[in-house]
Amino acid sequence: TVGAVAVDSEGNIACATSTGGMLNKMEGRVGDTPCIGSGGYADNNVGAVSTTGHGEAIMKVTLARLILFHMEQGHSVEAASDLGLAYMKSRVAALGGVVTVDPRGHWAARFSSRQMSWAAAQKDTLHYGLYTGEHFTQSI
Amino acid sequence: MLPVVVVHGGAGQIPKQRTEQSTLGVCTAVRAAYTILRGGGSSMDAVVEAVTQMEDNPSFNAGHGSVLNAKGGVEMDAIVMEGKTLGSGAVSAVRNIANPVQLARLVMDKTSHACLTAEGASQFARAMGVPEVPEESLITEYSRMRWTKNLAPEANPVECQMGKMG
Repeated sequence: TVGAVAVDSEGNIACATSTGGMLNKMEGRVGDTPCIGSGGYADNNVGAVSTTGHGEAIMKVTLARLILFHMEQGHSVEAASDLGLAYMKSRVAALGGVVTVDPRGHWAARFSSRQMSWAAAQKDTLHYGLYTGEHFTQSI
Repeated sequence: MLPVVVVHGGAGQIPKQRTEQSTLGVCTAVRAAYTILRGGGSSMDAVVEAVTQMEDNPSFNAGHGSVLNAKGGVEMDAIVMEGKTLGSGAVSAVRNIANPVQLARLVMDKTSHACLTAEGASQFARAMGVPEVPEESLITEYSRMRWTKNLAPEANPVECQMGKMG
């Protein structure tokens, strides 16, 4: 699964997610990606999320919309992302990852699996990482 | 703080020999999206470009490089959503196209529906002039190897893809 979230100079927010699905899935199996609120969600008033991970679990907790609910309660993008991933792990014992952004341009790339490749671009700086805790930067 | 774009290449097991390609792929995609934003482009243009680049990159499980289903075929899903009017478009179980995210955007822009699936999505793609590609062009040696490996009765595809609970 791959995904992106963005806020443009006018403050409009968008998300996109695309996937080949789960290894050796049954023919016709559809995961979280095309489901609004699970594979992705975008609202100019709150923020945007793109998710990746075990699709059946992401749908059970509607992970993208859940994280934005936490942001509506005042949590930061990072705390909201971690709360959503922790709920999925504790409630349905599943791993995943998200990229999240809010209308002011705060962003997070968080995951409960050991790895997720991610990158961000803001103020002409490139940020990226793959293993838990990695955060490299360089001029874009 | 604006504009900003963040991308991911998928959470789960990334074998050591593929970590560099994966990191390079997300950095390339985010640069392309950021260039659009810096040029005054919309956030929708930026996220669709970023995801298109990663669909075209065989290192990622989307588009070219998708994992295979139980029968060794490629079925893909995609969604786009914009935050101004909460517009959204999605496709599911779609086959034989290179960029499902672009078809999802057409669903948002050209129909009153939220999602088109399987043969319906394929008919819509043809109607929109989206070129059909042979399934073989979406399959990589790596995805075929993983498919074969997970055919074994005792295999655990979810754990193979996502890794063990850390």
